[in-house]
Amino acid sequence: EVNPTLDMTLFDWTDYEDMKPDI
Amino acid sequence: SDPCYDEGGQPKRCIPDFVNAGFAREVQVSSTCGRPPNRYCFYNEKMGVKTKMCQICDASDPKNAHPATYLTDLNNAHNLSCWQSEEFSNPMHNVTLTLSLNKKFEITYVSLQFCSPRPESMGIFKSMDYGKNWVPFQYYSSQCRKMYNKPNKAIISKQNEQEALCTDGYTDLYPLTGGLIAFSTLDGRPSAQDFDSSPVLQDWVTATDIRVVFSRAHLQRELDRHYSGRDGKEDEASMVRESYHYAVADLQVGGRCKCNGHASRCVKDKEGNLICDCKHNTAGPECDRCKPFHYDRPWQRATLREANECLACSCNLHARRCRFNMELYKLSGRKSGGVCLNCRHNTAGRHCHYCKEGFYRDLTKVITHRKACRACDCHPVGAAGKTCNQTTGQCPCKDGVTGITCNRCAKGYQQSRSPVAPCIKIP
Repeated sequence: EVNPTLDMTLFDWTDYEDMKPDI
Repeated sequence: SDPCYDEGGQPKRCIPDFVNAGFAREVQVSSTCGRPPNRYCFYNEKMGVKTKMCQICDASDPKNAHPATYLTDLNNAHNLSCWQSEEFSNPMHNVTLTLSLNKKFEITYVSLQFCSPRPESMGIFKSMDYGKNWVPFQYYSSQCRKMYNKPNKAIISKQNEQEALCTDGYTDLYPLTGGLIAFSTLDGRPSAQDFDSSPVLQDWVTATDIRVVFSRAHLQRELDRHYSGRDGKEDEASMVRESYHYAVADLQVGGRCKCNGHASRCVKDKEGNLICDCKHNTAGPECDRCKPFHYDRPWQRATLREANECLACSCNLHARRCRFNMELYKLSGRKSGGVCLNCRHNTAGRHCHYCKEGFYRDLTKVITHRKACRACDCHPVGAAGKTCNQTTGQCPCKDGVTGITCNRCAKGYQQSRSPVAPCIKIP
């Protein structure tokens, strides 16, 4: 079984604002 | 068939036809008789009978005019048409003829056929920059040292073969009319045997303009003395009467349009200027450079052995410009020195032969295909970088992440909430 692609909305960007891509 | 290529289509040296480059060209002269009309006299000797004749030069009367156009018109030996200078009283009076070729030519000879006695001293000069600078080509004088500070008939060696020499030949007063002066540019030059490999002589014969300067006429007294039988004592009256002029039937400049072995003819461009019809991927008025994008090796003159055509840079159809790099050319064993500029379609490298950072090579397409390089498209969170493997396209994945673009969690991992470690092991 193949995992689904990473869901960008599930990440917590609080401490990583500078890494956050345009979603 | 094109003389610049052999039967197999291979390039070979080609040269334009030999021509009289002066024919029908305008000659700038410092002096022409007949304005206002003037009387002139000359000696003639036919069937042993010597006569002194006098005539009128009248620029407004075609029958008695002697314009400069006669210097380069069709030369008919039975009916010479002669340009003639004004009369002057000082035998040292300079008279100049300037012929502009408006294009570099490789000159083989310069010749003049005189209607008057030949000058006692004269110089032939050339310009290689359309008349800005002049260098001497050849001097003629019975007093070389005094007139031009040159020895008479100097020995020509490899050291001085590109210098003007002086000779007292062709300066004799006789014949009084029809005398010739012919200067052969390569005559006696040691390197002429191997002209192809002598840049010195190639430079020597190159000219855009030819100038002839008559510096000194034979003294009238010598003529008068000869015909009158006087004892040689000059009286003041005869000196006052002395009058000189030069007259020339034909000025010829034999040579070839200079194209450095890369053209078999010269043609007129849109502005009416004469230019070489360049082949072998060369360009310029004298085919003296490679045409754009053909700098894979340095420009060279074509020789009998080697056409030295300019070669296109190898850019796999991804660049339109390139430059030549001598270091690379030498390192390649003098085979290829072109460096492609501004590689497009996400390619990079000297020949646009690999994909630039952030792209990988799609091996299903040939390198010349405009989509030969595909974007890595590495996942912004799952990948540890943006650069993928050049051949597979595999992005560098963070721990627990998988997929070509690192966009999924590997088996046994699940997505976390941390963008730093997007996949964590399932407990």
